[in-house]
Amino acid sequence: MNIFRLLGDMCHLVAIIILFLKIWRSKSCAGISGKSQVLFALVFTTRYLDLFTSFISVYNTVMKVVFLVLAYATVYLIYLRFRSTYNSESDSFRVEFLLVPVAGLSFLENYAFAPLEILWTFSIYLESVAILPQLFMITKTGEAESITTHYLFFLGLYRALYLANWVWRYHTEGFFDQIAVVSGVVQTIFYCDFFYLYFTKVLRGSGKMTLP
Amino acid sequence: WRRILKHDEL
Repeated sequence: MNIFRLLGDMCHLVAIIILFLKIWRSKSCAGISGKSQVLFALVFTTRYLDLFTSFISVYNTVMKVVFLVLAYATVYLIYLRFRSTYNSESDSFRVEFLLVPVAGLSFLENYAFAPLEILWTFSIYLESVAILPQLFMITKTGEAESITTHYLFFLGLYRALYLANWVWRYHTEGFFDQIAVVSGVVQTIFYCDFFYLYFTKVLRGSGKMTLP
Repeated sequence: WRRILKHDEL
């Protein structure tokens, strides 16, 4: 554990909590892509199956359970509790275009051809593209509420901190997780454009982020 | 087939 990884995990947690509270308090999931949230729930489910097979640390176990619970709770709020506020017409990204290549790639490029390992690889690849329906939705509607952009900001910051974590681990422990690093770099690139808009529009201006 | 790797990151 190093400071980058700990801060990264905390940003990830903050992002998920921001989103959950936003929907809970406003009783609305307007502007939120339910598809991205289902993909994240799928990411956590397929990655954290090792809860049953290997113990890493109390921290590790607790975080995994918290992420899983919050991910499913968010999906529940969007699709059941506040379903009437969900903008399904704007959430029109075709997730099969992500799921099929990601599933195929996880069979081809993995560390071990074992069920749990393939599911872990699938989760890593899927996480790198899971935010695309959300970014697509913002592009389509041309705007996002500031709280939604804060959620995306913390999610992007988590990714950037994980990159720093890998650089650190490479130099201190010789640790290099090729699959995670390549997917992590790809994932972080998706946030660059958003980061630019976030700093130039949201932090300077007020309320919503509108696209040029 | 049996190999289970330990992934220590979240």
